[in-house]
Amino acid sequence: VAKTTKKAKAVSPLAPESFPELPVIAGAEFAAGAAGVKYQGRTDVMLVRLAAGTAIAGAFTKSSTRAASILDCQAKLSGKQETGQGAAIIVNSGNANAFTGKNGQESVDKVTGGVASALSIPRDRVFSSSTGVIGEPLPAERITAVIGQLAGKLDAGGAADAAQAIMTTDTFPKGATASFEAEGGTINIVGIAKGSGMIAPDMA
Amino acid sequence: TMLVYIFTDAKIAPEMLQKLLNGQLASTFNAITVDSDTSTSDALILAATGKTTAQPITDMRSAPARRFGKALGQVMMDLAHQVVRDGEGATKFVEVQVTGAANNNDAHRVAMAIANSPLVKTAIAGEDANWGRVVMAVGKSGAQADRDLLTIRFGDMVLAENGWRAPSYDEAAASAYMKRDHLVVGVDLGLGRGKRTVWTCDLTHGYIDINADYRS
Repeated sequence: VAKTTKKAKAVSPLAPESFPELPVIAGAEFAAGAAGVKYQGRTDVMLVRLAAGTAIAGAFTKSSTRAASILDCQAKLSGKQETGQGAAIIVNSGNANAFTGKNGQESVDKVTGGVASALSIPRDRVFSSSTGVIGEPLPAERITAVIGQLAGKLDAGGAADAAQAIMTTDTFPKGATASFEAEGGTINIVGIAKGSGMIAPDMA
Repeated sequence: TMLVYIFTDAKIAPEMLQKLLNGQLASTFNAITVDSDTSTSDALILAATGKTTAQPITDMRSAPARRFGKALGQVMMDLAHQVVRDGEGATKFVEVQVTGAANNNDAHRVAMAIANSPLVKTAIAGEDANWGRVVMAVGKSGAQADRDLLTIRFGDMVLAENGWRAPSYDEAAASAYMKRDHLVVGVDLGLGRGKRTVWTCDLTHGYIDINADYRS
């Protein structure tokens, strides 16, 4: 086996030939930026602004040691949703903000609070995620420092750049789409994802 | 860690959106594995902006709700497969199909035991049609199984059945099949109607290279 197994390539040999053309989802705008949380010379933060009236659903890891950002998202989705003032999602890659005790929730509050303030959205409608190294306090100020810049370049056509910004050890950005005709118009669905290692999701 | 963000312009209430999402999880993101390690940060957020001109989706049993559920499932499956295709160091995409289990839960346990087995995955990396390691994975899964009822297939080739190597087993054909980059490992337990399909990748030196270096 050792003689025949192959070395990993820069881009997975199983990667799709190209990133798909994603339709614009009215009411969703994306921005990608560089906060230097772990990675240098690339984007590592994604911001999404969602229009007033947006409904949110979620599924999260059942891990007993799940990160502060996961607990925060679950708490925000546990009650009746007030959708009137829109919503936002912010993601950083490079620091998982997991197993950092009280610092974890404080970092989540700083990051989601920064987005809430910049976009005039209630903090309980701002959802965050972090991925990367576990056990290191998240340098939230590096992220909050770029929120204003991100807010200024939100773009309905920015989903592909956002998919790139959330990568960690991924070798390619991931996107998918589906559309169908319904009574009165077309319904579009667009998805982006990251994932390459520590992958055996157990979600609920 | 796996992060997924899905956006739609559908008009739909949060509770119904959540139900439609829940209905697609088991067969998509909960049916993949790269390395058997569940992250502390896996998250999926589904946002429906309501900005389409189409009529609202208000009834789970309606045609629009069913079509939305199907389209959502397609997007989720596509993304789940892409995550496996980017499995660290992966060179082969592997579909594990389990049928004939006593129930669906047992089928899931067997499928994941195979998909998570380092020995099955390194055999696949080495292009070795090692069905014996599949027998091992079935046995350790904890699901109800009977050695003498097992059938193991790689692609459309039956390698083992009735408790021993299949009389039709062709080493050259099996070895040729293993050189493909998309493999199907099929196991029929011969007990009931439980079934499950999961997806994984091979386990190569690349995985160690990446994870031995990925530190703070």
